[in-house]
Amino acid sequence: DSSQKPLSAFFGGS
Amino acid sequence: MLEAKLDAASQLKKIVEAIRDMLGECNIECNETGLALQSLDKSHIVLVSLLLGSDGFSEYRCDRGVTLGLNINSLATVLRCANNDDILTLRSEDRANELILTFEDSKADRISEFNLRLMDIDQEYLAIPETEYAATVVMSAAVLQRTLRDLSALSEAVTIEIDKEGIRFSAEGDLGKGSTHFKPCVDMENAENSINITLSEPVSLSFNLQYFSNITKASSLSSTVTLQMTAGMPAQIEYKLPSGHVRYYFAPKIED
Repeated sequence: DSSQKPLSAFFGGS
Repeated sequence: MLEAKLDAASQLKKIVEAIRDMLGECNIECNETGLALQSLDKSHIVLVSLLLGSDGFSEYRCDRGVTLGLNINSLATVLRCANNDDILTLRSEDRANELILTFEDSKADRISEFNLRLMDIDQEYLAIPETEYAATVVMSAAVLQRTLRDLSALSEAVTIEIDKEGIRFSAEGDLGKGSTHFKPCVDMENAENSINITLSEPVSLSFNLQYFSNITKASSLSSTVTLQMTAGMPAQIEYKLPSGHVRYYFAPKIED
């Protein structure tokens, strides 16, 4: 099954 | 101060309609090169990046940086009071707490003015890395919107596979499954119907269809859309504007 991760899981925040 | 004029209010109306379902409150940064917005949607699945270059305005002046903290739905409400072919002017004084919008019908000698209250918004920013995407597809924006709308009847998610044979959209749900495959093609008569694929390796990613359908509301802004994907990374979806773009970074669904 696939799950939805937020963008911050891929891009670093600042 | 900022003073920016558009020959047709419809230009801004369409942009706001393309982002309003995803964004609540956000900052629009204005400087001498134009207007820019970068904001996450409420659930942090999609990042909206808007650039409106000063060349896209019939008149543009911004002496020093101005931040417009706006509620996008309030902006949409005010813009509804403008006719599509009204001349629209945005104005804000330095450190002012309001954005003044003027809608002008030169033929009817009508001028409407609305003052929209600005807000201090503490906005979260993401650092988007420069990325070489594994696959880039340029296709008709209307065809993408239609394809996703059809598949949303089947499932909440769509899988997009891109290889040298083409781009395939598929969905599977309780009632069954469906897919649409597009081969690369060149349409000489209607260039926007061409499908151009640039590929360094095949890619397959799944996305939530509700968010995707909100993204494709930008279809009224451009006849074509550019989809860029790399395995395991957010997709970049871009609609070009005459001077700028509306770009979405969209987090995929990942296998647990």
